[in-house]
Amino acid sequence: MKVISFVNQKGGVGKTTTTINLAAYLATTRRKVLVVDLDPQANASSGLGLQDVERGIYDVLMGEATAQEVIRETEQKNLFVLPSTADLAGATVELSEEPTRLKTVLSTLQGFDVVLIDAPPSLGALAINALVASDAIIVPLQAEYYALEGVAGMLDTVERIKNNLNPDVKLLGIVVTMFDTRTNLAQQVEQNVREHFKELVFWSVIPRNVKLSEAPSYGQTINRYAPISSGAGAYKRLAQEVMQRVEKL
Amino acid sequence: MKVISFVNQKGGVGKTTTTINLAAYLATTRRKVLVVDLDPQANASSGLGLQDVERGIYDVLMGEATAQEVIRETEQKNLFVLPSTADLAGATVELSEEPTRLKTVLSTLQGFDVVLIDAPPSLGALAINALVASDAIIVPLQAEYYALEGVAGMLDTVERIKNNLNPDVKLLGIVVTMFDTRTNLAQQVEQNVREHFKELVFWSVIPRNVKLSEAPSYGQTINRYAPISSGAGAYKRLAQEVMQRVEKL
Ligand SMILES: Nc1ncnc2c1ncn2[C@@H]1O[C@H](COP(=O)(O)OP(=O)(O)OP(=O)(O)O)[C@@H](O)[C@H]1O
Ligand SMILES: Nc1ncnc2c1ncn2[C@@H]1O[C@H](COP(=O)(O)OP(=O)(O)OP(=O)(O)O)[C@@H](O)[C@H]1O
Ligand SMILES: [Mg+2]
Ligand SMILES: [Mg+2]
Repeated sequence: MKVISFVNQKGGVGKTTTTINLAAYLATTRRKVLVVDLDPQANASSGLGLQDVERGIYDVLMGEATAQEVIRETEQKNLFVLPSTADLAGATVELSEEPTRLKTVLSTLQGFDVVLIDAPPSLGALAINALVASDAIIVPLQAEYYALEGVAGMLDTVERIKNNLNPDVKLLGIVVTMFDTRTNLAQQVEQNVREHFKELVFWSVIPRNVKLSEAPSYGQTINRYAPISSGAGAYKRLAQEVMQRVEKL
Repeated sequence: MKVISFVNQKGGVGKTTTTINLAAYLATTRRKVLVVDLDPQANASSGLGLQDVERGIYDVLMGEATAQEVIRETEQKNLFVLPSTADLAGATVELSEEPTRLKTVLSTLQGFDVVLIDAPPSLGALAINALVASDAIIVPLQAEYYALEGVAGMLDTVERIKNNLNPDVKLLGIVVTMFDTRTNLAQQVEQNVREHFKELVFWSVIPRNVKLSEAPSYGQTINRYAPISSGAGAYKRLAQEVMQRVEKL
């Protein structure tokens, strides 16, 4: 079982969109995939079709339920979700001294090939729990100035956490998201990122594609909502690249 | 002096872009305006032209510097900024028991007509400090599904904080941001928000406009970078609407 977290302190860069759509394409390759929604906003849960979740990851982290009791199926075979609820926001204070709580929870899981963790937009206790529980991390990077400006500092922080708490976690790669082919800004950001981070940056670039932002309103991933859209093609290619790198871990 | 916070737990919805561009248009009306950057990402600081900030709001909140020592001028007359630095991330644990620390800091300020606070994408200790220190809050709402889905729950949480810690703070309004005129999704979101929140929603809608995302890479606000763009016009109109509502507070 490999555990991969999607982390970026910057908000709205495509962490959730990347987690759930990558998970969907990985699940089509007969791998059994679990998405862990570690954000109190619970966007990954609703993007995978779950509404009105009663028990979620908060209950599991607090020891009031097991992961097996809370994990839900999705419409897609081989794709499961450990959902989130709003009360997860209360966990940040409780987990600030407990960086390994999620790792312990995930160690009880059996039968999954890949676990993908969607983290909230911060580097607080929840994101740290994700880093400590992971074999690898992927950083979605929006093709915008603020997102680019923050990435170097963010990676330094991740490196510090890694060295202190989980020296084995690897930065699997950086994926450029919401790339608007019509703007110079997006091209400058991609060029800048490739020059700076070189082979760390995935070749697959996710274009800005309205189908990706419409799909969650139907509770569907892109492979079901719009399988021949530019967004679907990009996530399918990314899934292949990700598995090539995971196999080398 | 009126203090207004820009709050939304959802990431990337335009909190920083709205804070700094609204501040710029308010400062053109001979009001003395201060932007307080309460996000460790320090996007408002760099969007207002500051680089390599040594001392920021963290030092002030920890009592190691006064606000007056740390406040900086910007390129625009009447527009000032209390900048942020990355170590502000360390404040969340320290401030979790101290919801009024920022309010105390701002009470020492003199000579400002309006203070605008840019909050990070969370409802943690920093956002709570902003709510407690404010006369009013503005919620930027991206014209997307996840942002819409989360807004009702977010406002409930704000209401709870308000009743416990600062009963006087008012929800000044909701502003629809990144409205892409070409997509049905954006129109559906706007219609849905106006039906649900009625006159709370500002009439001014901020369009998606690449000039708004280019401006911060030059450290400029939109009134200086592209004063005749659709983004500039929208923030100018919003500034007028905001002041009409502030005067009635
Ligand atoms: N490639 C894309 N094209 C168009 N829209 C996109 C794309 N990727 C994401 N979106 C939309 O942009 C918004 C932000 O994406 P998303 O919510 O996945 O980011 P996030 O990093 O998870 O945000 P948060 O920091 O709040 O967790 C969402 O409304 C999403 O539907
Ligand atoms: N109306 C707009 N048109 C085009 N781009 C925009 C618009 N508003 C904001 N942006 C861009 O979208 C990105 C997100 O906006 P911004 O950083 O202001 O959101 P935020 O809510 O402050 O994010 P965070 O949650 O990380 O603090 C930025 O790169 C910004 O330049
Ligand atoms: Mg998310
Ligand atoms: Mg911001």
